[in-house]
Amino acid sequence: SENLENLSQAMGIMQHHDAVTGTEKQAVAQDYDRLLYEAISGAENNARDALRILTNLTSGEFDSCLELNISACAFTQKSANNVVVTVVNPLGHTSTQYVRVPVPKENYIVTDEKARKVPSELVAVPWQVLSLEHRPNDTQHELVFQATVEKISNFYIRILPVPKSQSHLSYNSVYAHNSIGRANDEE
Amino acid sequence: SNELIVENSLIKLVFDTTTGGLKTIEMNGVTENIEQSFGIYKGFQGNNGEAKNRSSGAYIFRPDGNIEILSNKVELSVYDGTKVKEVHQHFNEFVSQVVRLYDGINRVEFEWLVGPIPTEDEVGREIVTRFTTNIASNGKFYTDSNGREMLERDRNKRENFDADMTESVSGNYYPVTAQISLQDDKKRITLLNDRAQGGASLRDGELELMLHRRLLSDDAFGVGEALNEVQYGTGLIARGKISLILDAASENPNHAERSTQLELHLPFWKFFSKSNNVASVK
Repeated sequence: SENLENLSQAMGIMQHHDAVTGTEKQAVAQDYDRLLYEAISGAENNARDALRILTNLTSGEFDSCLELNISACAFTQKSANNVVVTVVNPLGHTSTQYVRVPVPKENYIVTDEKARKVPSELVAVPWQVLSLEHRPNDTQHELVFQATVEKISNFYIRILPVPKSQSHLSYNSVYAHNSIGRANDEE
Repeated sequence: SNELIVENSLIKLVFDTTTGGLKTIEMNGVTENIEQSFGIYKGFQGNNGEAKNRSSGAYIFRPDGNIEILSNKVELSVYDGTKVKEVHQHFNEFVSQVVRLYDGINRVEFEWLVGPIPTEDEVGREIVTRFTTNIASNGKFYTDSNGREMLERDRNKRENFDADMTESVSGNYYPVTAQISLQDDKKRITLLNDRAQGGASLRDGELELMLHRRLLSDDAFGVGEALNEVQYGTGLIARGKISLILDAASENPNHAERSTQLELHLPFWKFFSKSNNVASVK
């Protein structure tokens, strides 16, 4: 409750017009940054506990990568093999969106929660982004795949290494032609 | 060829390879010449002693002179995948962009990257992007009201009083927290943004969004600092997304725009775990 209350309070403070429009002093901006970061990190514990109950990943880390917006993720920067991405839809209706996971340049197979292959592509991050100062430079590619998730629910994507026999495939090949088809099946 | 065509089953984009810029978009059964450009307003610097000497700052957008449109040839590189197609555009040392189409997604994504804005010449700069079309919008455009209803705006006018439009650029800027649109009898263009920005339609058929500002003077309206993150040594780099939807004009609120707006503001949350066990739904 304390974690959620902290997040609630931080979000309340961010409704102030200075926070919305950027008319706060620099020190205040940095304090907003601190408040938000601490509140989000605290609430991550709640999300982790909830997701452990909702899934069979009792030891799942359920890490959030807060730098996905700059194509960086400490969790996947060395290797994305055997990574499970739990995708949670906060909307009140089924949604189909593309997910981008920063990864090193390797061959990957993406599967859904029922171990069915999901078409995916490896796309290079633009060099203008890679050349930015202070940005971790390990992840120079993004693995892109589509996910359809029902309202307020979660969905699993697993990223596996490609077996050696398939490793000759070009990195931007699509590994399967079946669409996820999950929404139709369940509907 | 003078044209680069990037398309999927829903959208066709045509780029002019002589300039490197976007030229035409075809989607939802509508085709329109849409040019996109980036521009720089120099921020006015004064002593704030009286209104005419007010500096451009956190509260005040006050350009000094006309916009400078980046007109150099844009370097292009293309990623032509099955699910995603990307055109990477390099405008100059501090402006670049990725134009992106996703298979099955009915919008064009523009992921812009601006900064650090140079100020070695002691001039503050405010960077905007402009989408120019032939849509006869007749001075009217629409901006959202904090993600709720769309409000009609009339260029150079206010609803309830005669406005002093001495500041003709900033006087037409409105807050855009989710969407800005314009239309005529046949076509409608909408930009959906990922953050609160300023936006305007300074000419018929044209939409403009402010992306990133770096200014060297305070505007004396309270913050007491210039918009210049000095502690970092150089200016900041900002990265964000604008989604564009071209559609037939409509009298009624557009459901597709509204639902896209929600998806952009509440995207999927991603949680990462290492596991050798395949998870199952409970």
